[in-house]
Amino acid sequence: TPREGHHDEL
Amino acid sequence: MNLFRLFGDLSHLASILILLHKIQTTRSCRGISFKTQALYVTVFVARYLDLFYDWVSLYNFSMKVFFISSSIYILYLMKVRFRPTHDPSIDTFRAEYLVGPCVVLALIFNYKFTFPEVLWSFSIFLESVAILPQLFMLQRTGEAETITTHYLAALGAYRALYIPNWIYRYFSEGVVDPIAVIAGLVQTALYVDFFYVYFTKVLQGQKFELPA
Repeated sequence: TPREGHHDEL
Repeated sequence: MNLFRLFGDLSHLASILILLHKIQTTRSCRGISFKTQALYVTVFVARYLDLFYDWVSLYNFSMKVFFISSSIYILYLMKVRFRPTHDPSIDTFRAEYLVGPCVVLALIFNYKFTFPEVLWSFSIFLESVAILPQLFMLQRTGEAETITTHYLAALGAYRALYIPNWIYRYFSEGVVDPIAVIAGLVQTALYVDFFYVYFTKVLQGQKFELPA
């Protein structure tokens, strides 16, 4: 899962 | 960044430019669901609050600013500038039936029970169904201006391109974002019927018309 608090997709 | 995501984002960008072009040139927002557009503003504002505390890249930052500002501008065009051309009587989908369940889902499914993360999840779930008032309106009227169908096709293509992007990222980075993937698959599936008519009619030069 992605790093929490960091969403790099739009 | 990979090409699927880049072209997905560009397609998203294009969809908004097509919509703006349609409204400006026809001086009308006929055929466009205000509810769907209002839901998109909600989606962008809820999701892109990280604009203020999480730096990803200049690309990411500019796109977020564009999506928030252009979606608000579209609401302004619909509600103020070209208000008489908007007919609420055919835009009847109950948006609260979408927002409510998305709030509940976001409270249950999130990566951390914090305000920004729950808001992020909410925006992902809401985006997946935000097009429904628009598709419902299309279904009701049974036809659409060609330019409106290009707008929807670009929006659908953006969603479709995110799927190979996730597959690519799984293999290249080992990253899987289950919330985004599941909501994204649902969202893309909603466009299947539309794309069928778009490919078989609009791209063959015919008008977008649903069988009675």
